[in-house]
Amino acid sequence: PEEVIVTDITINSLTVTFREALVARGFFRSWEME
Amino acid sequence: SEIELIFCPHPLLVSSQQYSQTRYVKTTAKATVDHLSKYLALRVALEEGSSGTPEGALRHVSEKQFTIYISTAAGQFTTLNGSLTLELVNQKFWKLCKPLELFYAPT
Repeated sequence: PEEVIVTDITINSLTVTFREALVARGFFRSWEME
Repeated sequence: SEIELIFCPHPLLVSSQQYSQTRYVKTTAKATVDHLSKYLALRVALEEGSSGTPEGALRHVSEKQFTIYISTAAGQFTTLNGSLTLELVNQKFWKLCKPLELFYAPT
């Protein structure tokens, strides 16, 4: 996807990164493998 | 070490006018359900423009604003404990080689 939103979220000192796409096509590896 | 998930409004607890967006998300497997809930609260706050800047929104959002569910059978939804990692949710409830499907509703 052309647009992917990247956001870091921290809870109890553990920071994780989320990436969100507006469309699934081309974003999910597991779908592409099917 | 990465989890792919499709994140949808709960079909029974959320009206179609309230949150209609399906979200396509990737994150690390060590993220917890609480991380996901707080992420959603932040995204919604930013999209609604109610909290101004991302920094302002981060100060006001909480992992308690949304409850996360997984569908375990036709029409059955299980509430996920906030301390569960998404890796554990994947192993315990999903077990499929396709993106994890989760549902959300305001708490």
